[in-house]
Amino acid sequence: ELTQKLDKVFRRLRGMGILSETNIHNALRDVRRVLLESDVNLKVARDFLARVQERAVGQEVIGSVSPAQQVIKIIFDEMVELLGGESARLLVSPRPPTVYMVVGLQGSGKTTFCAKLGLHLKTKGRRPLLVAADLQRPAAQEQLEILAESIGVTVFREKANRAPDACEAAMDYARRNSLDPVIIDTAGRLHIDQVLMAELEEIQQRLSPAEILFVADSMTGQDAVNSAKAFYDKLQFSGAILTKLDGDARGGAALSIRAVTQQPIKFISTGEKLDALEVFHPSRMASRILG
Amino acid sequence: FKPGRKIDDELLAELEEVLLSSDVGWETTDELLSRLKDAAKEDRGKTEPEELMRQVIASLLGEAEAATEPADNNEKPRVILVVGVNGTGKTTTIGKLAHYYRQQNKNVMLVAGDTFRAAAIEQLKIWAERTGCQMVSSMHGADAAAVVYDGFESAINRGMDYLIADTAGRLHTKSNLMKELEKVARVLKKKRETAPHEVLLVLDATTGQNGLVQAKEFTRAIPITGLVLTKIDGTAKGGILLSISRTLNVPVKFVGFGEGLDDLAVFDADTFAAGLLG
Ligand SMILES: Nc1nc2c(ncn2[C@@H]2O[C@H](COP(=O)(O)OP(=O)(O)OP(=O)(O)O)[C@@H](O)[C@H]2O)c(=O)[nH]1
Ligand SMILES: Nc1nc2c(ncn2[C@@H]2O[C@H](COP(=O)(O)OP(=O)(O)OP(=O)(O)O)[C@@H](O)[C@H]2O)c(=O)[nH]1
Ligand SMILES: [Mg+2]
Ligand SMILES: [Mg+2]
Repeated sequence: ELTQKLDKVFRRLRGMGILSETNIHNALRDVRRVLLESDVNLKVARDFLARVQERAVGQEVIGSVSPAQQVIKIIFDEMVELLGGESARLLVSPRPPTVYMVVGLQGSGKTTFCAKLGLHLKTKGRRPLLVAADLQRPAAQEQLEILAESIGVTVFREKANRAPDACEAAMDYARRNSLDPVIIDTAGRLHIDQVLMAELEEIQQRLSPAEILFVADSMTGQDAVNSAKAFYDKLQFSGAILTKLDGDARGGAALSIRAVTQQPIKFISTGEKLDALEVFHPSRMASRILG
Repeated sequence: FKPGRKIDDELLAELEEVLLSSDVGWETTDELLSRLKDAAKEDRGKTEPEELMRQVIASLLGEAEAATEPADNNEKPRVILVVGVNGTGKTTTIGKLAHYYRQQNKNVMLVAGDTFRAAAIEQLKIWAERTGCQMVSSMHGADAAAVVYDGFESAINRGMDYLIADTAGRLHTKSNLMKELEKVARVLKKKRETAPHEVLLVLDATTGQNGLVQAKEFTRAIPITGLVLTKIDGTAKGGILLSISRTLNVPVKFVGFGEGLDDLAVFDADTFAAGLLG
């Protein structure tokens, strides 16, 4: 546990007036291990620790707490700050219907999240439309239909050849039936698949979503920076969703995604049931990552 | 890693970075570098450091390969249970495996053991159609163990070579779901002592250190006989495989590198090692 590890390093600090650079440096080596065990990306961890080092060096050793606890507080505060604010506010379009586009790698939890978002917005008095725009995965449309039915939310599914066309048809349907917002479930795809990434760009250009939400699996390891950065460079997504947090993955991917995209994590998914959606709390995530 | 480099501290630091960035994890990285240093002493500069590192990685994976003997290879149907956490690619892998065995002119039957997730049965049905396999299924919400048992009976009666059973994705932290998995295995075992002949844990290549915890917990519930690494067509290296293989002493059987029927290959340690360092 982090406190015990750092306590050992700082035992020698008793009686010294200031947190010295060498002592901090040694302590941060241990913190780096903790971060890597939590799946924080190597470079992100390095940059993060450099900032902690800057903040910690030269600080006076407060009498009332151990030097280790002092450094941990700096680490914790720095991480909470980096993980961002607690706002799960979703932007609304000036011209309805508002479109929320949901994207991400294969299997990250997009379809389930779309249904959860639909339920969440319905509970707040909106009349959402779920759009089954994954034309590729076997029974993807059936999956969204079944989920939509279970929560009494309208779902749009059309036998289109291309996802962007299906999305446009869904917009017409939404306008005709006064459904708002429109939540688009897209097929999972690799960030290195140029054709499929261009498809997302096309949907974005034709529909002008108020939000593009990047859904990431909380057990993702070092690769989180690669996929997040690529999706962000292509689409400038406005928010991230972290899923499967009902597991015991430490979730360092959260820090990695924040660090490379600067976008807020808006919601977390904490179970398979459709009510398992929570607002993201940076302090809780920081505790989880630091173990 | 230009040719002609010595295995000095600078190279070791670079290798450490590459391995850690590939999700190999601390302990296994230390282990690999220590083995590299030993190998380098014996090698006395005859081999390039990168090639030596590949050999060290491949041999670590080979140890697990050697530790397992194929169980009851001649029994029919050979029952393959496919398990893992949510979204890793189990159902798709079953489609690919069905195709793989069908290409060997084997009779394959599928059983829709995921009775929980929306459209899971419909999804497997499409793979059954694509591969020309029969599928046993029940209703959404039916008892998973009962459906898998029915599938086994059916496969025996029809003289199938393989029965591949899909199961619902589940987090290892959910004890009731792990108990359900134990029950599925128990029910198969009651029918025939040797079943399930294979229990494949499907792992997503993007998974970080939690992959090791997953493997340990799954194997506690129901002994894993092989690993399948999926989504290796992405940029993730799947380095967690090394820790898992080393800790569980279980071989990697297949890799999935795409969403199509043909996107499955028998695992090759040298190819994997090259990809890890590349
Ligand atoms: N335990 C848990 N499971 C989840 C969570 N979110 C999604 N899942 C499960 O993860 C699996 C994948 O979810 P999907 O919604 O199909 O993922 P997807 O991103 O739409 O997948 P593709 O469309 O194939 O890319 C399913 O088994 C879901 O039930 C979560 O927060 N917790
Ligand atoms: N790129 C790529 N995608 C894959 C691979 N294997 C599976 N997928 C995709 O990953 C997503 C999830 O696959 P599934 O087969 O539904 O995964 P699962 O483990 O059965 O999911 P649950 O049953 O919900 O736990 C789908 O979009 C698949 O097409 C692979 O090797 N490469
Ligand atoms: Mg989906
Ligand atoms: Mg499945």
